Amino acid sequence: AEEFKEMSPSDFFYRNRDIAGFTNPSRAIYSTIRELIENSLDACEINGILPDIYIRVSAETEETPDPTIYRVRVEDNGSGMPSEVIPSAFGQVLFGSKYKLRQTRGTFGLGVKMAVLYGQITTHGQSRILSSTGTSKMYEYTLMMDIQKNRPIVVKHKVHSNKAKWHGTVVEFTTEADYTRAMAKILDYLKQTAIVVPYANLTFVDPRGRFYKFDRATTLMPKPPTETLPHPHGTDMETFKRMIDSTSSRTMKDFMKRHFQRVGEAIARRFLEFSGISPKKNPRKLAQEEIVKLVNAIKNYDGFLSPDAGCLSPLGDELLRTGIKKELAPEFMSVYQRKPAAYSGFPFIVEVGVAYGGDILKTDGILLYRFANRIPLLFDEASDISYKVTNEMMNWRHYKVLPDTPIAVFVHICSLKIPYKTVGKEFIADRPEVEHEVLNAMREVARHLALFLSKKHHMEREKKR
Amino acid sequence: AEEFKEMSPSDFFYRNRDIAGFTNPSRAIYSTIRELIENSLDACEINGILPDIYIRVSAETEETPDPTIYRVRVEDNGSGMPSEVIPSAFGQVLFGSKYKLRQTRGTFGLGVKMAVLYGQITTHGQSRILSSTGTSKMYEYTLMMDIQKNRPIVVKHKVHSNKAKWHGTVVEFTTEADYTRAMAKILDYLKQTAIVVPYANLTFVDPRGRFYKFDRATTLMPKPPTETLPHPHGTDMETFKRMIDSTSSRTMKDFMKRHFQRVGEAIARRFLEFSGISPKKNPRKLAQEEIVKLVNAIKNYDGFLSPDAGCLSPLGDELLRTGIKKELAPEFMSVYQRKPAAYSGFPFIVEVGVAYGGDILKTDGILLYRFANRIPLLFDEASDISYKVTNEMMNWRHYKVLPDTPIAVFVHICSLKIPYKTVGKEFIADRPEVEHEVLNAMREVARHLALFLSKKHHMEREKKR
Ligand SMILES: Nc1ncnc2c1ncn2[C@@H]1O[C@H](COP(=O)(O)OP(=O)(O)OP(=O)(O)O)[C@@H](O)[C@H]1O
Ligand SMILES: Nc1ncnc2c1ncn2[C@@H]1O[C@H](COP(=O)(O)OP(=O)(O)OP(=O)(O)O)[C@@H](O)[C@H]1O
Ligand SMILES: [Mg+2]
Ligand SMILES: [Mg+2]
Repeated sequence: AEEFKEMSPSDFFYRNRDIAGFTNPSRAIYSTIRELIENSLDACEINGILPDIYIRVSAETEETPDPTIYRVRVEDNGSGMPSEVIPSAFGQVLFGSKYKLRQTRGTFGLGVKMAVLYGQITTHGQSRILSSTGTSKMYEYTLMMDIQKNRPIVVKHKVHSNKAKWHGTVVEFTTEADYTRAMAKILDYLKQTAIVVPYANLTFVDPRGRFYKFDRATTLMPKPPTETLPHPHGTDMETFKRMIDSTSSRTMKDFMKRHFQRVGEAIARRFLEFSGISPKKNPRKLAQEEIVKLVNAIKNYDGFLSPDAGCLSPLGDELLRTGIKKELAPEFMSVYQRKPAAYSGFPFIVEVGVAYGGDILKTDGILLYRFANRIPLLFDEASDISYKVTNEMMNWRHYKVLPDTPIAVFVHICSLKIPYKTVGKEFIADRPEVEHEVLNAMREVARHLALFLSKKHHMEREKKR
Repeated sequence: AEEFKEMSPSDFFYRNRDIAGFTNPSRAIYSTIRELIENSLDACEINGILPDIYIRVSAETEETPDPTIYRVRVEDNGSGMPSEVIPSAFGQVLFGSKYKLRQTRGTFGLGVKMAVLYGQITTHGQSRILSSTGTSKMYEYTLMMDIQKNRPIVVKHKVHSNKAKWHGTVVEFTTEADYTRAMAKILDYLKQTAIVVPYANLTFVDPRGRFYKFDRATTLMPKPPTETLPHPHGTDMETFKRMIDSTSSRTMKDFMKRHFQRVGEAIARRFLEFSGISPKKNPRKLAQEEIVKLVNAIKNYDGFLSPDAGCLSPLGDELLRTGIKKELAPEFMSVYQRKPAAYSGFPFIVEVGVAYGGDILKTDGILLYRFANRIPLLFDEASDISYKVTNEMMNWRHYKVLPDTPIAVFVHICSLKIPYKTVGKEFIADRPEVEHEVLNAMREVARHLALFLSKKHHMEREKKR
């Protein structure tokens, strides 16, 4: 007879940790560092704090040539965390503060737990967290994860005084790692983060004690991301029913205005008329068939305004240009930001840049830089939608780009929900709406590139006479 | 202040359902059908039952040209399920009977719940399950999922008499679907399943009432998959500690023999000597440092036998040939099964076939058929390791294959744990050990193809004289 059992989400992600980017000691140290840095950046940006982030990776063992165990420490000056949530934030899978409709890097409530878990199963170490929200107290926890039960084990808990009213978080633990193999990618990640987050100070101390400092290039920060209401187009039966269960609205007209973004008096009336439901109807008194009717009507009604992208934080032309210049010192570049678009009710903005010449080495294939919500994506390029657009959908010959033309393409997508294909957050699914935006943005910059290349070609031929 | 919350795994996979292959109505109906069929095939094979599976998709609404809501019904003659587990098996995410070291198609305890969930959020329908293990009773449940709490809601529960002692399971529910768009892939899936599961009867009735019958070509079945013990190489601190917590062994020597596969008296002694732990030591009395010592020693000890592949069920040369012939009627083919290999302690076997000519159309790119544990993988080809090996690592010119040479490649991987990159089970991660096996198998068949092609080329030149 078959044995049935349930599995906790921590046990599930422990057994399937490669799905989260923790495949081997080289990939794992990269994922560990990025998950910690992204948490620190979110914690600063959400509160309008200019980020100062210190990352140290030091060898814990002494094998030659390569140690196997490292200690990772990441410190930030971000919001810090209240004492009571710290154990769960670091020891319970599917727990966090980013389950909202808001542009953040974090989204799954899983990242730091995967890093802590990997460290624990490879070194049996404990993780140490120090945090304060800037009050007179700072909280220190020494934790382990009960992976089977998905709950933190508080090994030690101390309260310190915080006279300096410091705010921020320090995370430290040991982990098995192949640092030597991962090093190039880690430095690349820091360098590219510095490009798209130019207002952050990043300091990295590697196992040899070498300092890598990326000083902030500006003190201008995007405004903190705000939470927004869902758009009608993202609504299915489950979401709708949860809204009804939680609503304080007494009429459907008020319900539509209160629970959805950009639905005002007129649109609410017209939509309810379209769906055959009285604007005075009490949402809690809707019959099952009426709910089905409404959810179907939402899909078919074309009078809703497009999703509000005011809550999104694109890089902007200037920042993208500065970044490309810094990275590649190109002879020519062109950048373009598409108007906001949406998929399944989630707004997103695509920004693309193309660069020619300068430091771009002629390699096989087009150099592709991918970013999502200001995170550099450095793995699984061939599975990413931007790769597909760049290498399979763009007709580069049409834009005077030949196989040996040295060009680089930059793609940044910001959204309330990046359509990552896996919980490892390394590549983006080919959602047709996103594909459409990336392709059209790329054609726009390619047009400018074509003009430049023909002019250049023309001038070179003139020279030869 | 930030709001922290925990999320149930069902709510997590509801919000992130594209990660599981439920992106849109066309992909979702495909995923629904495959998840149900794979459950039925597992339920038959685990018990040595020749599978008879009936799948019906019928339109529930009448829009023209394309209905939006369909009813899906899958019936099998498999093991059936005991009454008490049915609500959780269909209504609780991360619940199932395949969390074992055994070759099955299912692995996550998630598939059918995703299908049920998608149906529920798009149609507010209830799912109906009928099942019996061949006893005098059969059990009928009408269920919904409480997605926030991750538990089933039993709407109705009836017990019927089962005079015929039927055993099997019927699953039925409504779901939003774009059947027209998904149809070609669904039929492809059935056709390719029939190739690698030639002992199954598959009957599919589509929304137009058309019958597609794939009759079994043989009554020879692979022996039912057996559960095996873990291999030392897959052991980390967590796994080791769980073994200690559950062990009834009183000595470390007995512990090593009882908890790991292929560890006998001699290997147990030699390993414990290597790791500096007494064979008489009581496992429950191990100190923390001793556990760390043992887990590290396991990594470094090279005296373990390779993982036992006796529990694996490869297709075999004959079946692979028959399948390729049936699908492509090629002018030439060559197949090859590699010896068992392993990654992270999990044994796996790679089988590859290459075919030339016949019905193979000259298209751009090599026609690639991928299978894992006898499941056809039809999506996300470009992200799969076999695609990478076929199109980026193989030097086909060296084997006389030119861009216009009509060839097709088949890859089947069977393992206790297929290294899927996502919970959608559509593509396989590029684990170096797996890549190595696929590459070498492909080179082997390519060698035979090269001989054939040069002979053919030679004969054609002779003719011209
Ligand atoms: N450095 C930090 N400063 C402040 N809060 C933090 C920090 N690191 C983690 N947190 C809190 O802990 C929570 C859990 O972090 P975790 O990385 O597991 O999930 P996430 O960032 O919400 O999503 P994701 O899985 O996509 O990373 C976060 O939501 C955040 O509230
Ligand atoms: N047709 C069936 N006959 C017998 N048992 C079934 C059938 N369908 C589902 N089950 C049982 O329900 C459990 C849950 O199925 P589900 O598809 O969610 O998970 P799984 O098959 O174990 O893994 P995966 O998520 O990879 O499909 C299975 O493990 C199996 O025990
Ligand atoms: Mg995070
Ligand atoms: Mg299944």
